[in-house]
Amino acid sequence: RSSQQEEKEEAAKWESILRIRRLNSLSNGDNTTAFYGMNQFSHLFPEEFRAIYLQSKSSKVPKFTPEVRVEEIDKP
Amino acid sequence: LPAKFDWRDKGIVTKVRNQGVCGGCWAFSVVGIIESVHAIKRNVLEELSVQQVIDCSYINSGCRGGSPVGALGWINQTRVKLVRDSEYHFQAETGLCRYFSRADFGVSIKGYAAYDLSDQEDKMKKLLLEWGPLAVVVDAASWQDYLGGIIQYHCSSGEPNHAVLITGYDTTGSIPFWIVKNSWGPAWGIDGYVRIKIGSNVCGIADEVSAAFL
Repeated sequence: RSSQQEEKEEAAKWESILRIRRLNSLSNGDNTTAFYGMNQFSHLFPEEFRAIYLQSKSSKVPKFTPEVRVEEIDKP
Repeated sequence: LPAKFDWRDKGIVTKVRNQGVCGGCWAFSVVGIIESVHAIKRNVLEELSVQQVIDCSYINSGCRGGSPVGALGWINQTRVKLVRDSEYHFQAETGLCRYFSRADFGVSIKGYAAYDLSDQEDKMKKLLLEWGPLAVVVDAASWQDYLGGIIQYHCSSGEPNHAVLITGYDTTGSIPFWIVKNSWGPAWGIDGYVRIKIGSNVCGIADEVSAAFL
């Protein structure tokens, strides 16, 4: 890896540390809520993480109504 | 409904996989629910090919992204048979679609459902029991740093961008939560899983819920 790449990853890690501190501080000491820390994605900036891992597109789907029968939705 | 339920306890959920640097979460979620309904119906748990869906579902964009509902629509319409993962390995990049003879083993579906259940999470619990694991699309921007616990805050429902599957729920504690299987490997989160609070559409978990039928 180039030193430029290492520097970029180091910067991303520092940004992750700040973000993690902020996320954990918002839990108000509640021990049931989520906790955050360094993991395999900490070397990525959020925009890089988004570009690689968050690539699902949503589709417009109807509101569920209990009357709808499963057989009816087998149509293209 | 039971206070706690997890399809993993019934032995019908395959192990957590790792999508690597491929944006194919949409295919992992869809193949995950088909593996489970196949196991429920035929009593055989087998890993099916995610790569086949990534390569062949032409309406999606392979490792550059896709939609679980779009993939289910394609699988349903073409009646394509998903082959075993061992026959069509995951490569973490989009490749050429491989065809298999009709005589080969494969799992096809007979139908699917996709709904917005955003104010009906109680109903979702019932559907989970009736239909099997559910594929959902969530806003996972804040999951980058997740280690454990129940996500209750800082997870908006505005921008769905990641597909996962719900395998169970637990309402026995003070905070009821969904048990959600991810595709970022077992080292991420709680052995590859994440817990999401039930009841206020946290991360948009109920905005786009789909299931497959065999």
